Amino acid sequence: MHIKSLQLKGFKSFADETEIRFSKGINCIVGPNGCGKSNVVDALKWVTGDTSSRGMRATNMKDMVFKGAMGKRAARTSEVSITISRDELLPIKENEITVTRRIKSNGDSEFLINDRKVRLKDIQELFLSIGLGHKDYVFFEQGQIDRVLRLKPEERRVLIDDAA
Amino acid sequence: MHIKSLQLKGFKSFADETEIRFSKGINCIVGPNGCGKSNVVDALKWVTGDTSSRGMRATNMKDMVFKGAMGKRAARTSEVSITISRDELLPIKENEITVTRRIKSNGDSEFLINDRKVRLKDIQELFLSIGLGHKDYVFFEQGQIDRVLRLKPEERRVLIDDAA
Amino acid sequence: ITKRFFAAFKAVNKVFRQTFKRVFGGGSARLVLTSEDPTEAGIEIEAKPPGKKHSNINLLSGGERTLVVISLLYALYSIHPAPFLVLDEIDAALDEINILRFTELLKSISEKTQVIVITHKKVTMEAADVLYGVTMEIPGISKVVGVSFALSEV
Amino acid sequence: ITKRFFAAFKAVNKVFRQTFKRVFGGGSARLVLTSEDPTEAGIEIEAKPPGKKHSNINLLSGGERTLVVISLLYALYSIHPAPFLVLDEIDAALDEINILRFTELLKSISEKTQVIVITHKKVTMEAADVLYGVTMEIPGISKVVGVSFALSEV
Ligand SMILES: Nc1ncnc2c1ncn2[C@@H]1O[C@H](COP(=O)(O)OP(=O)(O)OP(=O)(O)O)[C@@H](O)[C@H]1O
Ligand SMILES: Nc1ncnc2c1ncn2[C@@H]1O[C@H](COP(=O)(O)OP(=O)(O)OP(=O)(O)O)[C@@H](O)[C@H]1O
Ligand SMILES: [Mg+2]
Ligand SMILES: [Mg+2]
Repeated sequence: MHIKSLQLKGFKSFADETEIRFSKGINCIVGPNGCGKSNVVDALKWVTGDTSSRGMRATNMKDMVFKGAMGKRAARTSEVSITISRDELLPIKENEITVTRRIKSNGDSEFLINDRKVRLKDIQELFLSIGLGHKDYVFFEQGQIDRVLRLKPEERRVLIDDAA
Repeated sequence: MHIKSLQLKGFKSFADETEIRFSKGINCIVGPNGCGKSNVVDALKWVTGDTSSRGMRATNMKDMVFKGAMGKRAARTSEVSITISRDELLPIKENEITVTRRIKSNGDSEFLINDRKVRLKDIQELFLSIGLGHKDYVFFEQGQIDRVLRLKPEERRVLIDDAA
Repeated sequence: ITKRFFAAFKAVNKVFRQTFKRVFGGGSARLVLTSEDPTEAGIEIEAKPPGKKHSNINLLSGGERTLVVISLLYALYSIHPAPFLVLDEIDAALDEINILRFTELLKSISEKTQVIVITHKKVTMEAADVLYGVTMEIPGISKVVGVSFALSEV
Repeated sequence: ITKRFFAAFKAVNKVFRQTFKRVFGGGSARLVLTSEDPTEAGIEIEAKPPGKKHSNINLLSGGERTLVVISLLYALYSIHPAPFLVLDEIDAALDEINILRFTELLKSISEKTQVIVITHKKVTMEAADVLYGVTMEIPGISKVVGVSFALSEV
């Protein structure tokens, strides 16, 4: 399975509705310092059910809401949608799943799978079922590449657990 | 005052006697991964009296001794000498000070100022007297550039103390 | 379960040791279990670059540590590819020669796993199948601009 | 002593605010004391890049955080230059335009302070007065080779 597209609206610095259609193979994101590249990584973590605001450089999840910029006021809602394609052999609609996560600036959260309201737990279980184990197996954050080397041996073993 | 030269022998990967003559202005050290550039930084910290082996990526100071390589056995002693020039206007011998720090593979340490045996404390006081305050003011380690931002406010204030 | 853990461990360790030698052009490395008991065993990493006689990971350089992690990552994904892999500027500490080695491993991983990398380095960009540019034309507001395909075919 | 601390704080803060604006091309930043008492006051850093409306340092990007530290370093050294300054790959997170800004500040610092930088980046090398190459012709044994002068005059 792979990611077909990612949509962001009001998420961190992505104030306006933005869609990124990912390709198979190697997708490379580039741009100047501070333009929003790592925010895309945060969006991928967030929409797949990550609950660690610290891992997204934030103090709490309300930090995910666009806080305003030159001539644009803060957003009321932050929303990220990810569309994944489940069957490599038959890229038809039935094999696509869209997961949406929303948070309002007051902290209220919403979770959707194919436009149906669900709990955060359901999103986390969905991604677990399609092969996304521990975040440490899939996400390698900026400046944290040698985090694996600094983990305790017992923490590091989850990588083998995921490989098993 | 500035550094005139740095000599390393048996220090980390610098097995053979090596001298680096620094210049005023911007001195730039380059080379491939793992060739020894950051080890030069460790040597500068070590010879100026730093006692934190962790800050030199080691578990104890014996790690400063060259441990051996292809066709070359481990060193018995690790030695670093730094020669500093005290008076910018009169670069004559009387205004140069040479500090030497040695450690044997059994852990025995020796400290010298102009070939005279002294204690570690004397080395630390000497560098304090010539303007080297906290290590955090002078040494910025690899991968630790935003350490300043992660310090507690009370820890960060030493930078202002040093500036005062 | 116990069987699966040990089987995965052995398989990953085998590829890790081979990959390390390939990436470093020699030397040796291995994963070590801290206990016989699979429910509580931890994983230690030993790595000795070519010519060097000690395997204390902390004494390795920034670039060497990155290569050790990349070798381990490659080994894990060769046994159990995740659906996608997200790498944010992991080439930051690498010199040009090592970025090339890194991209070779990445291309191999990308045959079974969708890879998303963020980088400032040309060599990494050249290895990509698709390029996405992010900008802030209006200060404070991110926008994705321009997508280029298959630069490596140019 | 109290007077000296507050005087140093004010002086450094002034240069920090100016330097931040210069480096970021706008925006604002400042140092904040956490207490009136100079013996126990801590220092907080607030930084808001141009166009952005919040000043939470943690939300800033890797490159932006590096620039904030470099601006602070410049401010400290403009008030109280240490005899030498050692920077190990601090340009790792910067894009090319920002490395140029960083080298401009470095040249200014180097008028009163002997600077030693380690880098893999060409732009930083071009700003140097002297270049030292470190190699390991024999694996595991470091050697300093070749010294080049005043590349910037080439
Ligand atoms: N909730 C938010 N509202 C508005 N802007 C935000 C929000 N959260 C983060 N930002 C902004 O996003 C920017 C950081 O973006 P990001 O970390 O993605 O940059 P980057 O492209 O990865 O840069 P670098 O190359 O330096 O790593 C910061 O300038 C920050 O101010
Ligand atoms: N006591 C020692 N004896 C022998 N070799 C050592 C010793 N301590 C460290 N080393 C070796 O020094 C090397 C690291 O050197 P260093 O950190 O200076 O590299 P570097 O040039 O900064 O590389 P990078 O560009 O990747 O940061 C490691 O390969 C390590 O094995
Ligand atoms: Mg980033
Ligand atoms: Mg280094």
